[in-house]
Amino acid sequence: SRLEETVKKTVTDNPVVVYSKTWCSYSSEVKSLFNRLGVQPHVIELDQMGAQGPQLQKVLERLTGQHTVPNVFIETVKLHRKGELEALLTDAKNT
Amino acid sequence: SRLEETVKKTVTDNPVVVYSKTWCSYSSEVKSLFNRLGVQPHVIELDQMGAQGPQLQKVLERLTGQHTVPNVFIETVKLHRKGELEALLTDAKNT
Ligand SMILES: N[C@@H](CCC(=O)N[C@@H](CS)C(=O)NCC(=O)O)C(=O)O
Ligand SMILES: N[C@@H](CCC(=O)N[C@@H](CS)C(=O)NCC(=O)O)C(=O)O
Ligand code: FES
Repeated sequence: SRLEETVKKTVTDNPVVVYSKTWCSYSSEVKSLFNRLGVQPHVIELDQMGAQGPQLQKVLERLTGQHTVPNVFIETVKLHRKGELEALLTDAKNT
Repeated sequence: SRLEETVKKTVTDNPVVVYSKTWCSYSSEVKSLFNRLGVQPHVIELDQMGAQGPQLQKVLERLTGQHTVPNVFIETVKLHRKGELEALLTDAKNT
């Protein structure tokens, strides 16, 4: 579908992509985590996309198996969750 | 208003009350925090109350100045936020 192609293009064109919701604290924490690391993620706020928001969330679920936010993509390595992201970054910090 | 009276009655009748949303991770964390402490909070899931949910959230804002979840009440001492709650409990643990 066209929306699926848009998502695939977004996550390959941008090294870091966060699908987020503006009022979600977990999403805010992931966005500030990246900022603290000096990384500017490409952020898509699903709650600000009108009717397309829920559609995008469905496409993400189809592509990643995850229906929650924040949904994080890094350099084509999909990490999805704040929990997994923090583990990876802690790992990276210790190597 | 009648909804305001309902809220006042709820937070005085119950030692611990959490106004929450089922899909919100911050709300989940506060609920499990209480469970780990052996406390059974009285939980109101605002997203499961149909049209009354947003109305309740408005009433809570009027009564507490807070429009976010989780909104926590303990023994008539309103703590509101997960952040403040954790600080208080850390404090309590250290005394
Ligand atoms: N453990 C996951 C939690 C993800 C989660 O439950 N996200 C919630 C918001 S905090 C969600 O997307 N709920 C469904 C929705 O908002 O559509 C993580 O670390 O990201
Ligand atoms: N720092 C606050 C954050 C509260 C907050 O921003 N809550 C979000 C959900 S995680 C919220 O209620 N957003 C508006 C809404 O869902 O109506 C806390 O620790 O509780
Ligand atoms: S909606 Fe509350 S943490 Fe995501």
